[in-house]
Amino acid sequence: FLTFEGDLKWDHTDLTYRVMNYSPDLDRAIIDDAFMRAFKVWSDVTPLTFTQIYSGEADIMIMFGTQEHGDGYPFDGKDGLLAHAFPPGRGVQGDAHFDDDEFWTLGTGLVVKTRYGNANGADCHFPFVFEGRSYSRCITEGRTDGLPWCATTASYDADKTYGFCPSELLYTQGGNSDGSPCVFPFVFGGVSYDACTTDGRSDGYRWCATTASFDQDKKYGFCPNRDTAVVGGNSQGDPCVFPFTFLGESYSTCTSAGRQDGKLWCATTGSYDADKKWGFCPDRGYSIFLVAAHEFGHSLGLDHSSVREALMYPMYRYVEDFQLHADDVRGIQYLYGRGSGPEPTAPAPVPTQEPQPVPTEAGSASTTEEEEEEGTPEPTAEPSPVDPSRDACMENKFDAITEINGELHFFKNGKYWTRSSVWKSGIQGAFSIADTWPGLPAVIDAAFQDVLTKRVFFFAGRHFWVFSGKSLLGPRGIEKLGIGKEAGRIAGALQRGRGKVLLFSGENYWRLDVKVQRVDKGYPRATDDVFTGVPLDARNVFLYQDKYHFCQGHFCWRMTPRYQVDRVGYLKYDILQCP
Amino acid sequence: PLQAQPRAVVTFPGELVRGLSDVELAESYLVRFGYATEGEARTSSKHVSLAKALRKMQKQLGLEETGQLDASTLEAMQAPRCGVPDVGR
Repeated sequence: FLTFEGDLKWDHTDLTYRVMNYSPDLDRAIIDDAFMRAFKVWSDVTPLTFTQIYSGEADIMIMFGTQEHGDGYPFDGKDGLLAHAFPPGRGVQGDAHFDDDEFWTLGTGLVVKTRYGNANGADCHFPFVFEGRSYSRCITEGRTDGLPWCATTASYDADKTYGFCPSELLYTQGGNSDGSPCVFPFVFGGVSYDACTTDGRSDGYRWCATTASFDQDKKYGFCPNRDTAVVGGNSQGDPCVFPFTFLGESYSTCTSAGRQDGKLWCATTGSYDADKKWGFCPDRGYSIFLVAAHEFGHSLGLDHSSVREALMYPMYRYVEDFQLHADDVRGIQYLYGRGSGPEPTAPAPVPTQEPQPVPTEAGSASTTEEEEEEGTPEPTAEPSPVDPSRDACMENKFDAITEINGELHFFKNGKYWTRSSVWKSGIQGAFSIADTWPGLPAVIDAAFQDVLTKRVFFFAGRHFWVFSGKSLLGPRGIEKLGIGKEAGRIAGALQRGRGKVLLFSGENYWRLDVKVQRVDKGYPRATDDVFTGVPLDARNVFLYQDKYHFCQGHFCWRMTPRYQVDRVGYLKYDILQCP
Repeated sequence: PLQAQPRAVVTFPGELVRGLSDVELAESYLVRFGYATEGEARTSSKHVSLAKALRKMQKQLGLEETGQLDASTLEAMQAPRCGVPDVGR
């Protein structure tokens, strides 16, 4: 690994970040989540914490931009340079910039998050079947209002679950119109427009008026990219128009005709021959999570590594199940030390409790105090994205596993699944954590249900929440339970009779008296003093069918109440019982 | 089936800036990411300094150190990547 000259690093560990604007390629919630996970890559192995703020100067300011975007280091259109970041320090130092001429995804192609409909904000499922025909993009068939929609399962005909696709007819992002949709036609500069335009802007972002006259009302918003929005070319963001004519031939899908590099493109008017307007069709794109995790490494003081598999290697490479490389861990711990494990990442403010800033620049947060005063809250966040088609058996690991009301619960990244040991109904879900336990962060570390009161305790970092039904108490710091700083996170809990619960962290465990919410004297104790033979760095510890389970990676160790490991099995096949 | 007529190749508007030669691409890459200075890239003994800079880049990026603008080096130069220089500030 390499650090910057002079080992540039932050002189504090509780860092803040602010997302100044958003790429129209992805829904805002998906970008926020990707950035949060990218920071967690580093907070998991250092004492660093990262808190998102929505106004004022943050340590790490994040922005999307194209070509020259204000720092003297221009981007270069599609592909090539993807992003850059500056070493720790004041002003532009520490900031991270992303090239918005790229097609930002999660690395495996277009991500179309739906709104409204009946799919709870799930992503489109391509292809899907509607009235017997298969579609691989959003369609307006079956509707008279021209709103593009998609099915969120493989077959709308069978499941009837659907949502609406991003479109300026449904909503806008940023600007000063609280997400209102475009009004067409609208008048700008005396000219009538019946589609989004980049006129009047130098940054290439497409916008529209949200009343009939921008000249009169000055109300506007930025247009989200449709699923068929082109990338690059000379009409970035405009949707393909099918069919279109090219060299006299008609094309109703993207084509590589006319090119030697095989890249797929389309025209953004009915005739390329007449108008010469074109752009590249969406491809797999670049994972905003992976690129952000790399750039945030620079923001923290790491330079490029020559280890090809390391995150800090300068070239992009898509990795499905990302794990931080030992070289990166050594580098960041050389700068900040190991800490006692991951520190808490403050949960994003619960939308209904705090006014949201009104974005003013390309979807950015407000920049002046009085605007904040005037800001009207954005519509409360959509229900968290849930994709019923996401299969728990596709997950390699879970944030937390515990039994609640007789059902095993598997938590992962804002979602959870259940499996009843009584009913043979198989795995149920995915459900949204936020819908069931509002106020919880998307990523939790552990949970347990108190046998006596049925209250459910959740842990994330050094915070815990207590739910009695839907009513919440917390977050509170686990120091209130009497757990010292040596516990960075709680890995799991084992309910023991008489109102006692064992909380595991690192290589130790505490015994919590649930009634008084205080750990007993004489703790922590070393886990392997009692629980010999189980992994000391288990990711999940839980009680199930009266046996203790310690899971790490793909495997789970099962221990009897007599502290004998009687089985080592697979999380996926023995606990989840995947086929 | 084979196309009935030879495929037309079109220069799309906005792409005119492409079409750097391999050497030009290499020079701009090596300067941009800190493996060579502007002066080195432009000096008369360009060949020597280019080979030296290429070797430095190949070592840094874990490529075979040939000092030549070989296929894998050229491919690396065209790969999507981070804009922070690899050498220096």
